[in-house]
Amino acid sequence: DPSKEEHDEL
Amino acid sequence: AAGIGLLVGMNCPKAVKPRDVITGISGRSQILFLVTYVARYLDLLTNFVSVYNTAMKVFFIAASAATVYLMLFKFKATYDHNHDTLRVEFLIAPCALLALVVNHDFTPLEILWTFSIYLESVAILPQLFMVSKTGEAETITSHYLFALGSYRALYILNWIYRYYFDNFFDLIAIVAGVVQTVLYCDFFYLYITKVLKGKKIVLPA
Repeated sequence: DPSKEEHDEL
Repeated sequence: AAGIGLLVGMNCPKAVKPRDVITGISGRSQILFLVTYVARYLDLLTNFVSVYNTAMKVFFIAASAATVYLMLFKFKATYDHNHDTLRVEFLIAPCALLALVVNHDFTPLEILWTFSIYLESVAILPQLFMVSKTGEAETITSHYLFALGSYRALYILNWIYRYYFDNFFDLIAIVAGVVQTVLYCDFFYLYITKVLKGKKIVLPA
């Protein structure tokens, strides 16, 4: 689930 | 970065005499890009991913802020008001509403990130609208738009790679990125078939 991870893209 | 750097370079007072500032750039699109980068990179100080990531976030915000300043303040006289007329409220409001409804997490930072993702996909519309109204785009503007469009198009390849190798995908970023790239497609066609052959983009009247 992407929200749990920090956004690592520009 | 090349596209944004090109824009700042061509608008920079040292590089060009005021009368040579490139015309045909949409100030409204530049404002939307500035809002996009600020809303998305608020985690600049809290979430360290890599030196490259932080450096690019700083560059994107600084360069787009510089472009907005140069275009709308320093060289206000050369800014083409009457052709840059797309109502940005009709772009910002739907993106804000959609970000409140469709997001990964209902927290301020995540909502702003989502808003920024949606806004970026339509931020180029005032520029494309302006090109259609003026009926042409300066060659340097075409290079800028091509760089800006290919940046998100290349991200699609990265998202495919990350799906197969990291088993990671972010549907919001992917859908918005595809929409954004599709919006550039007709421009890409004009760029490839005309600008690369040394012609100027002149749209049928």
